[in-house]
Amino acid sequence: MNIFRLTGDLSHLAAIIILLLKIWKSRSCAGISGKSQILFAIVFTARYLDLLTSFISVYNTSMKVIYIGCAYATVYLIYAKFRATYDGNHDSFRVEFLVVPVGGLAVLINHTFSPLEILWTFSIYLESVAILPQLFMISKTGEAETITTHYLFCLGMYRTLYLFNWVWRFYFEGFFDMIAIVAGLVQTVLYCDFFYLYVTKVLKGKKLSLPA
Amino acid sequence: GMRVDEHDEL
Repeated sequence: MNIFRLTGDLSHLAAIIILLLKIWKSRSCAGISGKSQILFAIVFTARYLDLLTSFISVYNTSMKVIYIGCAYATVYLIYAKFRATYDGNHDSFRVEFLVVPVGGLAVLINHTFSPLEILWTFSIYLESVAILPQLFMISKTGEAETITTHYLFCLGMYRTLYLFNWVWRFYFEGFFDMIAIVAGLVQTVLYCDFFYLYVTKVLKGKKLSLPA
Repeated sequence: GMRVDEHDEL
């Protein structure tokens, strides 16, 4: 454990909780892509199956359980409890264009050709692109609530901090995982445009709105 | 390199 990994995990946790609280307090999931949230639930489920096979630490297990629980709670709020507020018309990204190629890639490029390992790889690849339906939705509506941008910032920062963690682990532990590193780079790059808007607009007190 | 089946990150 190093500071980048810890702050990355906490940033991830903050993102998940910000989103849950936003939906719960406003009793609405307007502006939130249910498709991205389903993809994240799939990501956590596929990746954390090792909860059943190996134990790493109390921290590791607790975080995994919290992430999975929150992911399903979020999906439940969007598609069941506050379904009436879900903006399905603007959530029109075709997720099969992500899931199918990513599934194929996981079968082709993995560390070990075993079911659990392929599912882990699938989850890493899928996570890197899972935010695309959300970003697509924002580009379609041309705006995002400020609280939604805080969510996206924390979520994007988490993988960015992990990149520093991987540099750290390579130098001090000789550890590197090429699949996670490449996917993490892709994931971070996808947020760059958003990071720019967040810093230049939201942090200066303006609402995030895109030119028509 | 990678220690297979020992993914200790989240």
